[in-house]
Amino acid sequence: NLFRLFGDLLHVASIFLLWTKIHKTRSCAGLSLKSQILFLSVYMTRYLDLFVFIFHRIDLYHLYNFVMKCLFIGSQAAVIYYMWFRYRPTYNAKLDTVRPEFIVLPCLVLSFFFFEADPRANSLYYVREYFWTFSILLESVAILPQMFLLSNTGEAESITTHYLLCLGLYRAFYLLNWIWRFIFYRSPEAVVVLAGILQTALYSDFFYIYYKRVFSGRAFKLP
Amino acid sequence: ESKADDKDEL
Repeated sequence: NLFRLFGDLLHVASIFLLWTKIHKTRSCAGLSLKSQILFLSVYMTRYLDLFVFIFHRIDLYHLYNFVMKCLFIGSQAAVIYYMWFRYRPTYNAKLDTVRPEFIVLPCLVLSFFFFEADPRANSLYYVREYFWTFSILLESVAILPQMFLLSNTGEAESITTHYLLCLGLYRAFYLLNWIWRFIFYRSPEAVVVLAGILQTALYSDFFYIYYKRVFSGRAFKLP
Repeated sequence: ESKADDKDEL
């Protein structure tokens, strides 16, 4: 449906903005390397089925998913490469204060409670199921290091805020997509919706300041 | 497969 398509396009737009920010300013100042690494972990654990579709059926929809998955993994890996090697001197690790284990470990534990057991399934199914659940939970909180970095600096370049706006709105559009699906098809998994609500809620503060300042042409600055 | 739709999403 259109909500999902629009959400995906916002996600692609956020990647484009992130790329533009890094290459235009030749710097990754204001970006959290930890968040970027967490996002790569999200895509790598969620898209374990990347090549499976080839053995099933190749229709337009699965081709679309395949291309998007490759785009997310590829661009994310490239962003990390640039932050880690090329523009490392511009990365301020002192501001990137969140300890990633406080984010990853709770997700690893919570995933055990959320994924469903299927007695007919084989162990490979469980591995995929577990990592899929993990990726959903991790994605909802992966932005936290970036948000903490933002509150540590207190301000941000406008292109960085455009990037965050698109990244935040993308899951909000997925929420609309799930409501649509709920009305016309059947209910989505609870864990996806809960994580989606949490993910969007974590941006709410940011959305508000973006609306108050950047939207009216001023620089992004925390009150 | 109950989660098929969710897994198909990105």
